[in-house]
Amino acid sequence: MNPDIIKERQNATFDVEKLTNILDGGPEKTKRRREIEALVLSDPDFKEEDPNFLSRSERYDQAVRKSAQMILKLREYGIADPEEIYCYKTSVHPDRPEPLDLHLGMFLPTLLNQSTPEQMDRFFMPAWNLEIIGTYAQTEMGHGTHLRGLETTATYDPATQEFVLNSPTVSSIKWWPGGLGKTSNHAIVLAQLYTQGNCHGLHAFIVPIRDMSTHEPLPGIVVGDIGPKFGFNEVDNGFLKLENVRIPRENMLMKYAKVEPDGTYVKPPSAKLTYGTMVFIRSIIVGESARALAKSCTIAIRYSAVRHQSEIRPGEPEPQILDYQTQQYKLFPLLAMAYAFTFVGQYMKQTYHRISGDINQGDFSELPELHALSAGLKAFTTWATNAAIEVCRMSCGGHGYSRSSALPDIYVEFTPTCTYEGENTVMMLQTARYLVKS
Amino acid sequence: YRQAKDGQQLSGIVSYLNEAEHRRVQPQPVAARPTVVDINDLASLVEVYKLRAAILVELAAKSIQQELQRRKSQEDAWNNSAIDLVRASDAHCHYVVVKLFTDKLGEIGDTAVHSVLSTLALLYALHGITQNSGDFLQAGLLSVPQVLLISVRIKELLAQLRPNAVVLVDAFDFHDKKLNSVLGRYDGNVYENLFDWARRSPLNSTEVHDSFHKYLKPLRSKL
Repeated sequence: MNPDIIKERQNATFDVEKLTNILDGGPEKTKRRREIEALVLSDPDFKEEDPNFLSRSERYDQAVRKSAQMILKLREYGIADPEEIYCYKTSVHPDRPEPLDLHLGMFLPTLLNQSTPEQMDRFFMPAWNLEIIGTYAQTEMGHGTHLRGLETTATYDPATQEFVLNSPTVSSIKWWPGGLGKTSNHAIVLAQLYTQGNCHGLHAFIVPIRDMSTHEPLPGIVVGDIGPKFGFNEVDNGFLKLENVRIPRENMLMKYAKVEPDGTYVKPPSAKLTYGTMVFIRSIIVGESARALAKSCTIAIRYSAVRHQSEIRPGEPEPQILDYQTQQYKLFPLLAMAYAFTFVGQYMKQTYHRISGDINQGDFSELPELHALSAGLKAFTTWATNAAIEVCRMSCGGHGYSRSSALPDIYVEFTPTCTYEGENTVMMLQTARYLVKS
Repeated sequence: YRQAKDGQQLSGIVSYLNEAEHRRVQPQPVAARPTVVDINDLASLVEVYKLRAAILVELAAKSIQQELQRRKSQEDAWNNSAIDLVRASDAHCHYVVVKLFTDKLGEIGDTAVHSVLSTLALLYALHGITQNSGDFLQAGLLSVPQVLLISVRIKELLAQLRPNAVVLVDAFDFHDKKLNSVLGRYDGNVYENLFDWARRSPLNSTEVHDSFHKYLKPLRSKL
């Protein structure tokens, strides 16, 4: 153990374990988190090559291998609680995105929240067992956050009781969904619903995209990987072009809005229900901001405690760089921010679950406030964190630039949160609309 | 500055310092509303963030009204007010974060932990004010002397947090394998592990890289 670090820990004025318990939500939760982490970190099946030294294809391959192992182990250990699955997953893929992220984080929750009981049997259970691997295809090449601008169509044909899905333009090709390129065999496709000659706006449809035995793309499906990105090397973000793809009427998610066999459209009780998954993900992103920032601060502050540089008073030994006021001014407000965002993340998660419960009871009164709050806080926390990670990197001097510091990877994996699941400026304007209306 | 103060005439880009000694202190505009902010009291700071948000929301809403009075459509009025609207949202979110952090302190029973988290919360709130001091001054929520005091107070808080900085990040409890950072290792043994890590780089799998034989050696023979 480095003597500087030992000294730092001896100087603490509080019991670190008590604070960890507060962050976890109680001593029992700390204990359980550590148990789950130990299950993964001591498991030789999850031993990996340092991804810093692998090609993108090798990183994807390694990630899929570990994800497949992860599913088997989760079953073996009987881990089914969403929080525990999250903990296990972030230990298998140490805070890196992975090919099944959208399956676990968006496909399953959307099925859970928007399926009829019959659809739960047909889709949710096979998806839970990973026979169906799904993704959430909303964003298109030409449109993202502006949902009304999405061009993909689903036209109901009462003669066959099917929807016919099309990508009518190049800009309407689905673009970006994680796991779409090579991993998934199904997608929840968000498309403009047409029935009886009228457009009823965006609705969600379950679309098989690959053959369940050969994994080859199905007729009318053009699917693939969109190529290298700033980060997200483990993830096959994909494209999807739909050419007269027919799916049964029962493949539209119909817990709220419905299309009757004759094509009659039944409106949902709240237009915002379709966006429930987005609200959920935005709430989660607030917590992710806290986590990325906490990791960055951990690296920068520990390194600042062991790194000695220059001199404050002539002739004295080089001080720890953490003793420089400028270093403290760079890092301590960010440390405070990491704690602030952690508590905001806890609040958002609790609020989401509380309001989801209300929605299930038919009470939609708090949905607009949650929608506005999740949009604004997603933007506020991701913008701040994005800038903060870079401050942490630079506070480590030259070595922060090395990928051995992990800070470059944290940055590239985190930075898309500012533009995905709602571009931040648009998110701020959504919150503003609510504020002005209020 | 010292040279100028001693009466030497500076030239070049720093010559404006010559006037520093003779500069008259300009009278400060009186704040539009009385400031009752206690910069050491989190409840008081939550209040001031709330007022800032309210004022910026009002400003954005008035901007829309003014645009509408200029016979702009609702949509154009919205677009022409978008900068104010984003500022308002930002202030609203900032208020929510300061408030939730402060609320959380009420749930913490352990005195020592409560104390250090209170210091962090105070730093978060005060640092946010210095980063957005224009908003608070413009709205008359704080005075210029108070903003100066806040800068001094922040420096005190930094010194106060210094002994606990490492344990405050230890509390996040990231396992080394999850952190995956040579610089951020729990044991602090950075340099030896940095060397080990670099040795594993694929470029070091051979002592002489193929490119030497393919390009550099032939080049040498042609020079």
